[in-house]
Amino acid sequence: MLEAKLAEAGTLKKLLDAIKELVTDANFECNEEGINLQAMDNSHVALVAVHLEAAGFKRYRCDRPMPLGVNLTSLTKVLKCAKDDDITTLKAADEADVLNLVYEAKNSDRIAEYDMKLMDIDSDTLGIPDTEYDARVTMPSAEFTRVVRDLSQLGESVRIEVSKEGVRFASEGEAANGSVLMKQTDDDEDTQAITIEMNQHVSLTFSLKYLVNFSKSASLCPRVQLMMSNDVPLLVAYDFGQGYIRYYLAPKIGD
Amino acid sequence: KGGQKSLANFFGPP
Repeated sequence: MLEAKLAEAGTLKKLLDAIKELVTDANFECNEEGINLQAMDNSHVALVAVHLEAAGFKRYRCDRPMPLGVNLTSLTKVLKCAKDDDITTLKAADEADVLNLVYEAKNSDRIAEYDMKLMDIDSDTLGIPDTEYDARVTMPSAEFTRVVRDLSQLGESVRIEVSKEGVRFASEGEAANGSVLMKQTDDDEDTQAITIEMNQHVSLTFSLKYLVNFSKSASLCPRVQLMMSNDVPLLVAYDFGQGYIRYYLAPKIGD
Repeated sequence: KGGQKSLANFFGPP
C-alpha cells in the first residue's frame, strides 16, 4: 500500500499546474524512494519528469512499487477542494482502482476525504541518456517566465544562443522581431544572478508554446536551469527541496 | 521554415 502525507496541498497543486497542459493522463510510479512521473505530450515533442523524494513527505510508506494511473484533469478537480495549506494524505491499497485523498486543515478540525478513480495507462517510458551539456544557464525562474511569455507574443519559435556574452533569446514574428540578452552577473550568490557555464557556443531553436508551459513551474522554485548542447533536446530543470520537475524539449531543425 | 523534431529522434526505450 501507499501512504504519503504532504505538509501542504499547495505543493501538489503547483505540480499539477505545471504539467496538466502538457499531459492528460500519467502514471505516478510509487516506490519506497518516493513518487516519480514521466510522460510525453501527445506530439512527442516534450517530456516531463517529476520526482518527489520520500524524505520530503511528513510520512511516507510504500511497501512495493505500484503505478497509480491518474487522469490529471480529475486530480486537478479533487485538489481544488483542498486549501493550499491543508495537510494532505494520499492513500492507495495494493491493486486498488481508487486513490484516497484526505485534507486536514492546519488550524481547525475540518477533515475532508475524497476518492478518485484510477485508470490503467499504457505509458511508453523513454530512456533518457546521461548527457554532458555544453552550456548551462542558471537564472531566476521569474525572468525565464517573463522572457518566453514576452517573445511568445511575437513568434512561434525562439532561438536560444549561449555565448561568452550571455544568453540571448530571439524570436522572429510576422509583424515584429525581438531579442533579449541576459548577461552573466558578477555575484553568483545573489538569488537574482544569471550564471553561465559553457564549453562551447550553442544555438538552438525551440517552440515557444512549450517553454511557456514549462515556465509555469516558477511557482515551485525561484531558480531554473537550462541545459543545452547543439542538436539535442533542451533540459529545463527546476529543483525544489522536496524533489524536481524536469522538462525535455526536442529542438526545431534549420530553415 | 524548419521542422519540429520528435523526442523519439533522441531518446530510446529504457
